[in-house]
Amino acid sequence: MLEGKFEEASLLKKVVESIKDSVQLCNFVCSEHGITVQAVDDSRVLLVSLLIGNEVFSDYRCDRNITLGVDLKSFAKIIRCGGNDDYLTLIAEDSPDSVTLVFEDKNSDRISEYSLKLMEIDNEFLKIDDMDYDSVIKMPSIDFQKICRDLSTLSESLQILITKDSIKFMAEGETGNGSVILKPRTDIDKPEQSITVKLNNAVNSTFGLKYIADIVKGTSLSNQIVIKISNRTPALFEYKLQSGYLRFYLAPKFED
Amino acid sequence: KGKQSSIMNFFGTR
Repeated sequence: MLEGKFEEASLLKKVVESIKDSVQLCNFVCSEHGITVQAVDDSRVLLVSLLIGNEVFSDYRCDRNITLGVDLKSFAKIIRCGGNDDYLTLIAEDSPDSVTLVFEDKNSDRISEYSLKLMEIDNEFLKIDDMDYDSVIKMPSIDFQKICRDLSTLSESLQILITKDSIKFMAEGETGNGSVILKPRTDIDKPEQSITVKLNNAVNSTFGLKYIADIVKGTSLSNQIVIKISNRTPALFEYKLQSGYLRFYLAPKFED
Repeated sequence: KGKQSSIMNFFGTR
């Protein structure tokens, strides 16, 4: 049996809102360690990998592995019914047909209970090996979101060039070109404003902005985004949770 | 501009 209680419903709300436009049907695999999701978008360009570690929950128990096949569009509708500050408890039996969501308002005795029917979802599980990346950058997630949104007005592609002392984002389009250059900086008073670059090899990689537009929906999950890039392989975009992460692996575009 | 690659070219099924 699964019983996982979030101190605030807002965390699961944000997670679901962050991935529901990338993938619709996915298995939430619940184990004693927490809840994991892995899913690939329909165009097979973007892979979503989520871990909500058991430490995120104020109470968590899951004696046996339980798979919840969820339609995220329906899940999102139910989650929106709860208040952000409500306790949210997920409950499921060992071989469940449905998952129950219980919202408890902290300021009153109101308890709202919803159940979502589950689906049999047959998706392949991809093996992702730990890689050494050419470069790892960390920067404020909101800055990354703004840069990507701004440059997407010009082009369908975002080129990322990383050297040891700069990160350059570039977009070239029919109506014009744009670029944003960032330099590493350490902000002692506000560490979340810091920008760091670790470089093994200089990077020059290009990605589809329509996928990055979906990735940056995770911005509210973390002050910082970690981007790990190697030339000619998928980049990893990571929002860290208090325990766990939301990761997006995005396949690059290649010159014709 | 550029050809979009697939994530499946990089990560194998388990």
